[in-house]
Amino acid sequence: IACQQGLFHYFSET
Amino acid sequence: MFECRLPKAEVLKKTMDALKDLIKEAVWDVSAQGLSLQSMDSSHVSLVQVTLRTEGFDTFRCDKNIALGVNMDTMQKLMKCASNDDNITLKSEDNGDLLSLIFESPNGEKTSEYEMKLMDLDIEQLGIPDQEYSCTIKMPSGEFQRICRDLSNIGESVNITVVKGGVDFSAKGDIGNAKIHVTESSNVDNEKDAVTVEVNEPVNLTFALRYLNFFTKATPLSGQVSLSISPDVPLVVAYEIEDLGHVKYFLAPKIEN
Repeated sequence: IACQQGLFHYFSET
Repeated sequence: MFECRLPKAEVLKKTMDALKDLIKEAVWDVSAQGLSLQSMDSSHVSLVQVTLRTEGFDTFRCDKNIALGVNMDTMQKLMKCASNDDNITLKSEDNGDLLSLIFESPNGEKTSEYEMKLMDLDIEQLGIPDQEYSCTIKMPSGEFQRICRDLSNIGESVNITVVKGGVDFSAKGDIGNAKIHVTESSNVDNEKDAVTVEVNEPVNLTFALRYLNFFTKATPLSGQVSLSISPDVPLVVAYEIEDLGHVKYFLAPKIEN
């Protein structure tokens, strides 16, 4: 089953 | 004082249409460079980034950087009160809590002024690094919209496989499977109809169609869409707004567990 990643996994808060 | 004028309200109406299903509230950042907006959807899976450059406006005045917090639904409702051909002026005082939207008919016989209450919003901003992508696909935006819509009938996700010369969009579901192959155009008279596929290395990634279908609400803004894909990073779906800027969407991939 494919699991949805979140954006925080790739980008950090500024 | 901030004041800008666009010759046609249509472009801003279409921009609002492209955003309002994905985000409920957002902040328009106003600076000497223009208007920009960045916001994630509530599940933090996708992000939209809009840039409308100063040069694309008839007039643009920004004395001081300001942030205009808006309810997207409200702003879209007010924008719908403008006719496509109306010119539009947006205006706000530096420390004001209102955004004025003024619509003027092309013959100058009708002027409508709406004032929208601004919101004090604290929206998380993400740093998005500039990067090279393994593959970039450019294709007619209507074709991409159609593919996303059609594959939604089969499954929740689309697997995008890019190889030299073409792209496979495939979906699997309880009722069956689908695969749509799009080949790079060999010769096109009209640039808008062209499919181009740039491949530095082949990629194969899976994305949720629910979000891609939200993104395709931007289709009326541009005849072409570009998809930038690299392994294990968010997909970028970009629509250029002619002479004005762009709407870019980022979507985190689905990863096999």
